[in-house]
Amino acid sequence: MGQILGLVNQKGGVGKSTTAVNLAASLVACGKRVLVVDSDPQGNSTSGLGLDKTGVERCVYDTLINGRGLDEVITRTCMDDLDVAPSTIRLAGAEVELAAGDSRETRLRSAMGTVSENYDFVLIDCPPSLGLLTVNALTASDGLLIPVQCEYYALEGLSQLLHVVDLVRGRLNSSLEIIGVLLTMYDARTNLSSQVADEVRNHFGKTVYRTVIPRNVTLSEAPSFGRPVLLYDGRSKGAEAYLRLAEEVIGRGKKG
Amino acid sequence: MGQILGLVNQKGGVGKSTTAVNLAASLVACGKRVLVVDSDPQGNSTSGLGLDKTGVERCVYDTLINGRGLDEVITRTCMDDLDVAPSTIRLAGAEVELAAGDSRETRLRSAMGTVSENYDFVLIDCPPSLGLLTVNALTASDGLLIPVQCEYYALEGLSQLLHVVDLVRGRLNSSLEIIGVLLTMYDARTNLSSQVADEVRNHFGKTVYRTVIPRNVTLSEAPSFGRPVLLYDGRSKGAEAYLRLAEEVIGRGKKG
Ligand SMILES: Nc1ncnc2c1ncn2[C@@H]1O[C@H](COP(=O)(O)OP(=O)(O)OP(=O)(O)O)[C@@H](O)[C@H]1O
Ligand SMILES: Nc1ncnc2c1ncn2[C@@H]1O[C@H](COP(=O)(O)OP(=O)(O)OP(=O)(O)O)[C@@H](O)[C@H]1O
Ligand SMILES: [Mg+2]
Ligand SMILES: [Mg+2]
Repeated sequence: MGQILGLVNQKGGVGKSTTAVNLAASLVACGKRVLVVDSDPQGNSTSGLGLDKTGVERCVYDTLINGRGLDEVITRTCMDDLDVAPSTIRLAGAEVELAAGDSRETRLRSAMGTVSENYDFVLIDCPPSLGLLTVNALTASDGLLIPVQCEYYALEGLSQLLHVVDLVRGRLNSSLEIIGVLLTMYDARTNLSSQVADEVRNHFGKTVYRTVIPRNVTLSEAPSFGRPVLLYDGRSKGAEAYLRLAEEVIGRGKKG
Repeated sequence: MGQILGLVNQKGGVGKSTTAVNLAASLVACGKRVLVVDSDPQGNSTSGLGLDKTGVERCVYDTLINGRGLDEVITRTCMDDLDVAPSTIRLAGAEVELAAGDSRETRLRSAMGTVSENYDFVLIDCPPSLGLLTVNALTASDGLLIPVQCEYYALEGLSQLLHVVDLVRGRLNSSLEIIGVLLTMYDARTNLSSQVADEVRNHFGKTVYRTVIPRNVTLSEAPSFGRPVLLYDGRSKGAEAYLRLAEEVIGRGKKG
């Protein structure tokens, strides 16, 4: 039974998509089967895994609005054992359409069906907002992985995010827990990064992953080749960090 | 009659709030009176201008949902001639409440009233989405300033953004134009930055500001002191870049 992990943070540009793509590839390198669900209309994790969005026919929009099962939209990526439920520009209309319909928060969970049994991990990439696309991911997830950029502004939205997680746990998904908080874009040359990292560790304690993702240019270059950093430059600091993270995520994985 | 500029881009973390705060301060340094309207529930530009959000009573939420005029929520900042219509956590509920009401796209424009006559520039900071908070800003604006981070993923969402701008121009705000595209977080040490910059210039031509904002740590340190970079480290490359940008923005300002 695979663990379903939502990658959430409404602060923009903190590394949600980069983590979805590179953690997925690293988990595969550790022998796991992984599915990435791209719930962000921007479709960055879809293109980061090598898909040409203009060529994609079925996408996550079809599961949320047209009632298709997630298994009907899943497609292969540039790596074996790594599949993706892609996003296209059509998803941009979903937020408003969901608001007008019924069971608007549970569509993704229903569409998931037994799909997670075919994978060891399912990673859901979310847009930078706390709207219905993200709430669907929170409702469908077993646990959450919260990327936090080592910057001052990134601290401000965390209490809002935790508030929404509590609401969803109370009304829609009672077993939802925060599996880990991931420090991203850590720049060892600045005091700011270590100050923010200390603040996050004070607040979240052991929930913060030991692995810290450094700011590393290979992580921003790899998407332009449609490859996870492991396939673009496997010896880079960025690739090494995500491999270490994968081992930690497996260690905290589902028991039994 | 002040020019109302919306800072929009649904891609997260591209420098919308950083530009709102620092362009505003630089315009003031050039002798202009400026208002920043913070339409993002994260409230980064509110805290970046030195306000303690927990102490704020009236905010943009009150203009969008409770029918108050924008002039009733405006407050001073750490700089003379620079005012802000702040955001608080209450704004997080606005998107859903707007969707349920009438004239949901034009509330900010109505609330603006004659406020823009008291300023030379009004800058509206937007959240990283194309939902109703951003559409309200597009409807209320004379023109748009689009920050684009010099990274590959930042290119992907531009066509969606332009599509929404066209829709708003067609149905809600016929005089809306793109005043400028701003390249941000340019890192001269990487090929990626110059490749992305070239691509953006090929697409937008002269609309791209000559001023390019470099990646500069003072820009991410200044918010933790609640100060624009001009007051935090006025001789830094970040401060100099936003001063040059202010001169360009004034040059492209309203005629007459
Ligand atoms: N550790 C890193 N080092 C250097 N660049 C990084 C790193 N992580 C992410 N990036 C780059 O920073 C930008 C933001 O990352 P990303 O798009 O993954 O964030 P996000 O949270 O998914 O953004 P959004 O909120 O728009 O969905 C991207 O251009 C990405 O390539
Ligand atoms: N030129 C720059 N150099 C270095 N850091 C920068 C620069 N511009 C912005 N930053 C930092 O990058 C992060 C993202 O910038 P910012 O928050 O302004 O983007 P945004 O588009 O407003 O994000 P959101 O989409 O969440 O609203 C912030 O932590 C900010 O301090
Ligand atoms: Mg993303
Ligand atoms: Mg912002």
